[in-house]
Formats: sequence, C-alpha cells, structure tokens
Amino acid sequence: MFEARLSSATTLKKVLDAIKDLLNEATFDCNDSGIQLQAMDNSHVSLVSLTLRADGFDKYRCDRNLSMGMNLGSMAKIMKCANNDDTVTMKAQDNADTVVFMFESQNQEKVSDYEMKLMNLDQEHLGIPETDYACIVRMPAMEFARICRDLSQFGESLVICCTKEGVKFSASGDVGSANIKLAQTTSVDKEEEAVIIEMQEPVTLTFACRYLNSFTKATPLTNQVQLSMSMDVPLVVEYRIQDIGHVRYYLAPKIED
Amino acid sequence: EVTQAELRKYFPVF
Repeated sequence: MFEARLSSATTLKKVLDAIKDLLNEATFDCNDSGIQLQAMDNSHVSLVSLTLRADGFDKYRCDRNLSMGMNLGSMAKIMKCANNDDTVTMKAQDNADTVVFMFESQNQEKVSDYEMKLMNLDQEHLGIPETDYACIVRMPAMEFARICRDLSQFGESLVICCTKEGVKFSASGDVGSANIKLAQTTSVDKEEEAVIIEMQEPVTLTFACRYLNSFTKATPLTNQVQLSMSMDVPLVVEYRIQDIGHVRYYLAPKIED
Repeated sequence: EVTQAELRKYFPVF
C-alpha cells in the first residue's frame, strides 16, 4: 500500500509545472523515505531530479518500494481539477497498474477521485557524482527567471561568468549583445533578495537558453535559486521546496569542438 | 565550433 497526502494541492501543482516542460513522462520511485524522480529530457541534454521527503507529507505510507511511471500530461489534466487549497492524496496498491489522486475540499463537502493508468517506462538512470563546485551562486529565483527570459531574446546561448566580483550573464546574436551583471549583496536585509557567491575559482560556461527557461518554471516553488558551476561540467540549478525537498536540474554545457 | 554536449558525457549510465 502506498499513500501520500499533502494538505494543499498547490505544492504538487507547482512541482508538476516545474517538470512537465522538460518531461513527457517520468517514473516516481516511492520508498519509505519518500518520492524520487530522475529523468532526462528527450534530447539527453538536461536532467530533472526531484526529491519529496516522506516527513514533508501530512501522511505518508509506503509498505513496499514502488515505481510509478506516469504520463505527465495526463497527471496535469488531473491536477487541474484540484483547487489549490484542496487536500491531495495519492494512493496505489502494491504492484498496481493505476494510481488514484483524491482531492478533498477544505470543508470536506466535496471529494473527488481520479484514477490514472501507470506506464512501464524504460528510462536510463544516470549516476550523479558528489562534486565540489568552483562557484555557487544563490540569487532570487524571480531574478534568474527574468534574466533567462530577457537574454534569450538576443541569442540561443547564455554565457554565465562568475568571479569574486559578481556574476555576469551574457547573450549575443543578430540583434547585438546583452549583458547583465549582478554584484554580490553586501548587506543582507532580506535573505530572499540576496545574491551570494561562494567562489573557489572563476568559471565561464555557456548554456542553451531554451533549457534554462524550462528550469525557471520551478520559480513559484521558492524565493531563491542556487546555481552550482565548475569548468566543463554540467550546471546544477536547484530550487528548494519548503519543508519537503527540492528539484534539481542538470544541464550539459555547450563546448568548443 | 560550439556544440551542445550530452549529459552521458559526464555522468555514468545505469
């Protein structure tokens, strides 16, 4: 028996919005510590890694490890039927070929359930090594989304250059070029508005705007985003989900052939 | 020439 309940459907709606741009389908691996999802986009350039810890749910029970392959488009149709303040419960029997989403209104007067067929997905699993990154940037998630959106008008690629002075985002193309520099915050009044840089070595890396813009669909989940970078390795873009886990995106850099 | 790398180049596949 698997059962996971959240008091507000908003969190699950936001999580789904954060991943469905990149993934058509994905396997939710459930065990007694929580729910994990790891999947690459179709072009194998980026990877989504989602963790929802058991202790972050209002109720969580998972008697046997369970892998639930879901079509995220179908899941989105179902989640659209939930009000933001509904309680949402996911339920599945051991070895089931369906999952049930149950929504309960706050006054308990409306209860809906939606049964969705599960899929057998044959997905590659990547081993992601622990890495000490040369630069870690923490900045407002809204600001990062804005920068990705603005600069993607000027080119397909975004260059991120991180030094001890700050972080610079650049793009260039037919129109011309654009640069946005963010200095490290000197005095932090509001932590969620701060730009914090931990730098061991300066880093300059180039990434496809298209994927970065997809990652920013996670912005509603949290105030701050963390970018972890080292020369010639994938970028990690992490959004923490309050009290329950995180979504991390890995993006392979563009490289000189 | 600048090209897009794939993740497999960096992470082992299981």
